[in-house]
Amino acid sequence: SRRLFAETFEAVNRHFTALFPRLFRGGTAELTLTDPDDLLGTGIEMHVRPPGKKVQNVTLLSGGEKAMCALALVFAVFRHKPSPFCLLDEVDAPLDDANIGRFNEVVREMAETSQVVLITHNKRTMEIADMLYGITMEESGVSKLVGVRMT
Amino acid sequence: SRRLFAETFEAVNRHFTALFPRLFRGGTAELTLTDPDDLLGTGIEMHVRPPGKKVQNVTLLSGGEKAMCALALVFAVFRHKPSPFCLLDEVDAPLDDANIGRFNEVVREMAETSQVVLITHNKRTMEIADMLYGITMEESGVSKLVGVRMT
Amino acid sequence: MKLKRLDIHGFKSFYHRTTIAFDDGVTAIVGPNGCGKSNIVDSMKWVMGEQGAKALRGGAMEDVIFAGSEKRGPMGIAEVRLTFHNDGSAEVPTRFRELDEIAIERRIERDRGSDYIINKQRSRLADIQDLIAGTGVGSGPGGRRAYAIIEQGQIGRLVSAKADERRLLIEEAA
Amino acid sequence: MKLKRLDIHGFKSFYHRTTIAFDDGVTAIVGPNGCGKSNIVDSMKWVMGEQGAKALRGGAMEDVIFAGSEKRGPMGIAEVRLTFHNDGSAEVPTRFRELDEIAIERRIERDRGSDYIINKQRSRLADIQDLIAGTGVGSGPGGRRAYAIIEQGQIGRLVSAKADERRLLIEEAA
Ligand SMILES: Nc1ncnc2c1ncn2[C@@H]1O[C@H](COP(=O)(O)OP(=O)(O)OP(=O)(O)O)[C@@H](O)[C@H]1O
Ligand SMILES: Nc1ncnc2c1ncn2[C@@H]1O[C@H](COP(=O)(O)OP(=O)(O)OP(=O)(O)O)[C@@H](O)[C@H]1O
Ligand SMILES: [Mg+2]
Ligand SMILES: [Mg+2]
Repeated sequence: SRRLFAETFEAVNRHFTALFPRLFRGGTAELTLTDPDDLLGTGIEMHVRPPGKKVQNVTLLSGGEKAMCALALVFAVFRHKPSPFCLLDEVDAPLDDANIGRFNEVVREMAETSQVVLITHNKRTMEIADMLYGITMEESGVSKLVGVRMT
Repeated sequence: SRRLFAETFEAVNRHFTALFPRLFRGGTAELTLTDPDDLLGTGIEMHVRPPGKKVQNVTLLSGGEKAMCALALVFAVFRHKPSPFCLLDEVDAPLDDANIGRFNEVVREMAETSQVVLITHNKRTMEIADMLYGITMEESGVSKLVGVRMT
Repeated sequence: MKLKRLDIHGFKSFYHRTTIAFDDGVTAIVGPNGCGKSNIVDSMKWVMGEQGAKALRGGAMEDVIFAGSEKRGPMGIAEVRLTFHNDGSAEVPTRFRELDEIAIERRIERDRGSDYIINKQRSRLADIQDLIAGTGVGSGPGGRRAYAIIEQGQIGRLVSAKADERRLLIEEAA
Repeated sequence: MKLKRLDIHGFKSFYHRTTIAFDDGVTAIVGPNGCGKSNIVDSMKWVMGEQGAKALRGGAMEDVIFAGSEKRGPMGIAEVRLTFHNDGSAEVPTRFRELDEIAIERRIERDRGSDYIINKQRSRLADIQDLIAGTGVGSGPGGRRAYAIIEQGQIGRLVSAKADERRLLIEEAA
């Protein structure tokens, strides 16, 4: 329904606007409707301004900036309507050290109300885990669970 | 021309078949023509078998395996007809430690005959550089070259 | 509904029976390239009802059955079971409302389609999808919300997406 | 033809005149997310004749001109110069054959198209493309071989590509 979409959009936008500067350590961002008069058909645009930079076409952002921006949106939707669990497969791959730290903070926060399952190669991300599973292929072609650590 | 395509394909295939087990520490791979009777229109298929595994649809490979496989193909083409320089932007992002090491070995080899420019976040990859440029944005939105190291 | 346990047998590279227990908070899965981490994500998408082989990186649904390795032959069956705590937080069909645990299971045999099982009873795909939709995980295409699972390499899509694709995210959260 | 030097001024985030010198072997460019590393790759694609704004992540070609920051206003011109050692290894047009160095340059002004310059002489895009084609770097779309530059996030494409797309790689190397 129109009203439900409008309320959901407003709520997610509020979370997105709040989360962005936490992930980017500053800057501003917002979502806008391409056609506010057509709530049943309108698309959604993203306007993003990293700290100290100007608003530009979101396509000009760097690989790491795009990932952080996408995470801000995903987590914003998540805050509005948490699903009981969230699976993130190597979303931290393009991030530098500073961004990994901020990403991990927000993940820990989400984990207070949802279960978060992370796949990562990054040692700092592993440190925030409550439970750590290692997978190996000691025997070629055959996956083996090698250890559980309650950290 | 048909003949030139056939010769190029054979040569690149030879390099690909040789490079794959070096990047994967074993296993086999080859390129095939979808239509050997139509050299002017045929497509090219990749058949890949990581060490200890079975040949499977290349789409089933993991993120890191796909990257290593693609690098084997790119470097194979490069060996057949080296361009004077090669720019690689964060191609090592999905790779684990062991694969980063093998990737770096092959890059060092390529660098004997071509100039290689690498963008990376990985400390081990940085170690193979002959020259290291650091870029920062100390002043927001403005890139600054901060140091050159002949390593 | 909280995740409690995932049991995998014969699914992709998981020749051995493998059990992953979930608790509150953050669970991290680690290991070298190609060891099977993303296959675990595929197994969860699959047991929750994924119908597209491409979404699981395969060409046909049978590609999820262990195809063999250098030393072992292929298996004939793949099975995945995902067990939830029924903590009362979700809209669950009446017949499950009193249970502490709800386990959804899917098995596929070569040359035969998939079987769907809920708490040991043969069920239909639609039953699985209704259950998942009720948990708050499912409601989008593929039977689950686009923002609950972010596959490897897919995070950039939200930024490069067209305006009307991004709309779907809001619709799913509505 | 070997790379000798890249001079950037006003291109994307490079407000300051910036010079990158290239030597034999491996040159690594490092720095935090968003600091300008991939912009350097874009500048090289651009000076070698890239005509598509999308290939440079922009919407219009003017997007490559420094757009300003919180503290600085936008610039009016972007310039990139790429200087090569002419070591005799390439097929170079006769008028350049005796020179030790060959410098290609491109400038763009707001509301005006691009100017192309070779060794300080106004040239046409076609002259730049011929020169690049001769160096062994160019012959594909965008004026350069698909395998000489691998952009961020693009490495997976060769594997997911269709069989006829992969053919282009062989054609360019032929
Ligand atoms: N049906 C199958 N039978 C046996 N092995 C399979 C099957 N399907 C996929 N595989 C194998 O599983 C491996 C991929 O596993 P997966 O994608 O989970 O790796 P990963 O741990 O996520 O690695 P990365 O860190 O590189 O992303 C591939 O080597 C593939 O060949
Ligand atoms: N015309 C322009 N004027 C000013 N800044 C620009 C312009 N075009 C792009 N930028 C900025 O350049 C930044 C992206 O730079 P770049 O892609 O080179 O980063 P990067 O160092 O490769 O980072 P990553 O490690 O995340 O890939 C963005 O923040 C973008 O806003
Ligand atoms: Mg993976
Ligand atoms: Mg980049």
